[in-house]
Amino acid sequence: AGEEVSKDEL
Amino acid sequence: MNIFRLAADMTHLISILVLLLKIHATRSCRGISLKTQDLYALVFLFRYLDLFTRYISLYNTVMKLVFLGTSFSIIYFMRFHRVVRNTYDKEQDTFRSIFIVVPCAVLALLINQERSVLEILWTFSIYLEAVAILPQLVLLQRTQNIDNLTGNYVFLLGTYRGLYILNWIYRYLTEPHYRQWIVWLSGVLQTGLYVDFFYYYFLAWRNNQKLSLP
Repeated sequence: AGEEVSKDEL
Repeated sequence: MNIFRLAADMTHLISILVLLLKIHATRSCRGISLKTQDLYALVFLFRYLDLFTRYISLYNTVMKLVFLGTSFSIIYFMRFHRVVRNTYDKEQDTFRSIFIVVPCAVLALLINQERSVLEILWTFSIYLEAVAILPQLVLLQRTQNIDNLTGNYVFLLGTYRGLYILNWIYRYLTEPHYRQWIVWLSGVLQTGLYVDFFYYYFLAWRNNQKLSLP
């Protein structure tokens, strides 16, 4: 999940 | 979504609108680097491939589509618009994009979080965005009498990156699993590239003079 969180950024 | 992130995204959006306004209002893209615009289109294209594979939020999807649409429309105007294309400073916009595209591609292949095509392309877009402003900064140095809208466009782009750093600090402190060294280091480097520009931007503003880079 740690890697996924920043993918919600643009 | 925190206030820094929202402010960053809105600043990014406004910077693009300022550039489109300049092109529409003055029918000119003088002082704007097509190389940087091409690189941004490449950045958005590779970063937003997950539009097809993952849904995050309506906000996220709409913003991605807006960034893709506006970046390609800017390129369209600069390359093909009957009037605007003639105002492009092709002779001055000499930065060789290949010198940043290739190292970013190699770096993305070597340093990434996961060996998958989507992940490597995403990482490439992160590295490339960090340095995509370089052709624009070089062109600004060569441009006499930088107009207000062009100066403000670059200023807003730099502000957007600075606000993202505040967003990362906030998220690091409030979200237990929020760790992204690749994004942070690239983002800090990217913001650093604007330091010089900011200095001359504020100097011109304080002295009420037209912006010019030495």
